[in-house]
Amino acid sequence: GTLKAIELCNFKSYRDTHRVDLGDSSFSAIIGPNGSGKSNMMDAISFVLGVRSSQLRSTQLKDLIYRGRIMRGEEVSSTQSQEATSAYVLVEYEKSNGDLLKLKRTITPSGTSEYRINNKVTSSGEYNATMKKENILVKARNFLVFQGDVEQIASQSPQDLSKLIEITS
Amino acid sequence: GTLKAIELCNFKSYRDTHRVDLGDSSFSAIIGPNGSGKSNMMDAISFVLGVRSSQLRSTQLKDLIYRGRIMRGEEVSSTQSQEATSAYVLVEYEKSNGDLLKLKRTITPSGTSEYRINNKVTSSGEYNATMKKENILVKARNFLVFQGDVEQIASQSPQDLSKLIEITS
Amino acid sequence: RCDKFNAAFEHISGVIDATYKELTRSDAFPLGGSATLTVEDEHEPYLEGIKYHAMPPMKRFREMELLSGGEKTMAALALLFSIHSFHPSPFFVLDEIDAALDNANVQRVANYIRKHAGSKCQFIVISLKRGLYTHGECLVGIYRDQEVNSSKILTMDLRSYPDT
Amino acid sequence: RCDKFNAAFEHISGVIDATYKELTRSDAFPLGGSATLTVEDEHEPYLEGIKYHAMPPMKRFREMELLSGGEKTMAALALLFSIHSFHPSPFFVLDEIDAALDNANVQRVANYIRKHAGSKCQFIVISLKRGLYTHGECLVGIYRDQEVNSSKILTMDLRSYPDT
Ligand SMILES: Nc1ncnc2c1ncn2[C@@H]1O[C@H](COP(=O)(O)OP(=O)(O)OP(=O)(O)O)[C@@H](O)[C@H]1O
Ligand SMILES: Nc1ncnc2c1ncn2[C@@H]1O[C@H](COP(=O)(O)OP(=O)(O)OP(=O)(O)O)[C@@H](O)[C@H]1O
Ligand SMILES: [Mg+2]
Ligand SMILES: [Mg+2]
Repeated sequence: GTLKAIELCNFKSYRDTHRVDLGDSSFSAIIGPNGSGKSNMMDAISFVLGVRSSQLRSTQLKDLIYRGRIMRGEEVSSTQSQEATSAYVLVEYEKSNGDLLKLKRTITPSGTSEYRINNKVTSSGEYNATMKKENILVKARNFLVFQGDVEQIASQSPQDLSKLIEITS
Repeated sequence: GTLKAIELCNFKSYRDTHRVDLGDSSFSAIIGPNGSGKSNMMDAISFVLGVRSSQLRSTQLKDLIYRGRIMRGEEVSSTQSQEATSAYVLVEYEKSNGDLLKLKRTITPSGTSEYRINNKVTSSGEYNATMKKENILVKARNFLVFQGDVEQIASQSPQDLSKLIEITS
Repeated sequence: RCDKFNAAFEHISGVIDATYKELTRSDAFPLGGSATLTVEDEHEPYLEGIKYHAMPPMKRFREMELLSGGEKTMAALALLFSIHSFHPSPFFVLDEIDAALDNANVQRVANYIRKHAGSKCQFIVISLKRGLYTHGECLVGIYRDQEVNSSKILTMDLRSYPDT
Repeated sequence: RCDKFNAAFEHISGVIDATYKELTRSDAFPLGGSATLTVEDEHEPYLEGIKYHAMPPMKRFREMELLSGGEKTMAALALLFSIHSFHPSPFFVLDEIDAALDNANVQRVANYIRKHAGSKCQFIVISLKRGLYTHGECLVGIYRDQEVNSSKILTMDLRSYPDT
């Protein structure tokens, strides 16, 4: 299958709703200046697949919600004062048989996660099982390389390497 | 003062003797393909200033000596069989008053270090004191940034930062 | 459990050398480097560790810690792609994997991705280097819109442009 | 001991903001970002830690862990150059500090080095990016001579060439 589109709403530096259409491209490149939001886009893809927030440069889920953060002293205008209280990421994934899967993960105002497949609420277990069928093994994460991590893949300890191979087996 | 020249002999990937003349350049750039020996040059400068081998990607001083290492199975020709048994790095440093200091550190065949200032053998304590007079504080190392280390300088713990400032004070 | 592990190990150690050669081959060194995976304890592979050795073309050392930054990145990518080939996930997301690479290695990685990207495997690559991102089929440009204090996205299909 | 520490801290925290502004200023943001060093415990500064905060231009967060890779590198360089200014060592050796930087930031770092390199401070910089190494006065090219299995060195004085 392939990722067709990604939709982010109030996720990290993405205020309100944004959508990226990848079409049928099998090699997409994300570019932009330092601090523009490239790694946040990767965090969005990782988040919707079920990766924990500690792997996304945050301590809790709430950190992943867009914050306009008014600096001390700036007056708070009425439009800006409503800080976003929830956020979601949705990916459209086309299976090899042509079916379209819409996977959505939402951070609720109470700071918990809600998982939906094709707009139906499901448990995280079921969500994970659906991905496993597509060979998306979030636990192994051998298909996600976060910024700065590539070199240590080659110099990891023999135990770690054996564990990684064990998870993919 | 300024570094005028660097001379390496059988140090890491530098076989026999090599010399770099920096002249009176205050901004020198070192370039070259991956694996050519750029970081080894920085290791050479750090080594001659007294930095320990564990900071130079090695476990013991002997690792820093050039090894032609014949792969298993290759026949050993007579010229190649003499593996280098010692190595040295020499820097020519011009003090702000115009005096020239030749600092040389040698790895002896027995695996120990020998320090020389203007070709006279000295103790490591004396060697260090001479550098301290020039404000080269090897313990603080705040003037050497090894490959891959720059980002963590900004995110070091408050205790580490306070230690670093204490050493430079 | 042991059987599954062995099957994975056999497959991955079987392809690692070819993958590394494909990533390190060049006109000067048509053979590329060599890479191996060895089990530290023959009898109980999943108890012991697995040692990875990679040797760039025409170098002589087997120890991984002697490799340079760029050489380590190439060895890491070979390992990553080899492990992936056992139970291939449908896509990769790679964030600035080319940071330590010189232009020649960036070019080799770009060629590898171009060759292997397809319906079986999709690549999403974040990069600052022209030598890599210009090879993509689709370009996603991200910028910061200061007015509204938010990241914004532009997409462009590169296929409609002649090869740079 | 406390006095020495305070003198160092006062000096460094006095220059950190100006150094960070010099590194982050641009046409779009002529003011640059802002940076501060604060002591966690007023009474015994050398017992507690020192917290560093840097805020890129027009951003609003003070937490360092929210910065991107490139933003962290720029904050780190500002800290490094500020600490150095207290008891300046005669030279710097910097190994691929530009790996995470986009072209605009590489340019700013090159300008900073060119401006501060002189008889009081010598810079020796290892880099793979044209945007940085072409600003040097002297270029040291290192290559591997396969025949003799050794690194070799070539030097070139850039000052005799017109500015690229
Ligand atoms: N919850 C949030 N709300 C708003 N902005 C956020 C949030 N979390 C992080 N950010 C902002 O996102 C920015 C970092 O973005 P990101 O790491 O994606 O940059 P990048 O494009 O990868 O840059 P680089 O090329 O330097 O790696 C930071 O400046 C930070 O202020
Ligand atoms: N004692 C030694 N004898 C011979 N060669 C050595 C020795 N120690 C290290 N090397 C070689 O030096 C090479 C690494 O060099 P170095 O780290 O300086 O490369 P680099 O130019 O910095 O590359 P990059 O741009 O990838 O960072 C390795 O390939 C290794 O084989
Ligand atoms: Mg990033
Ligand atoms: Mg290097």
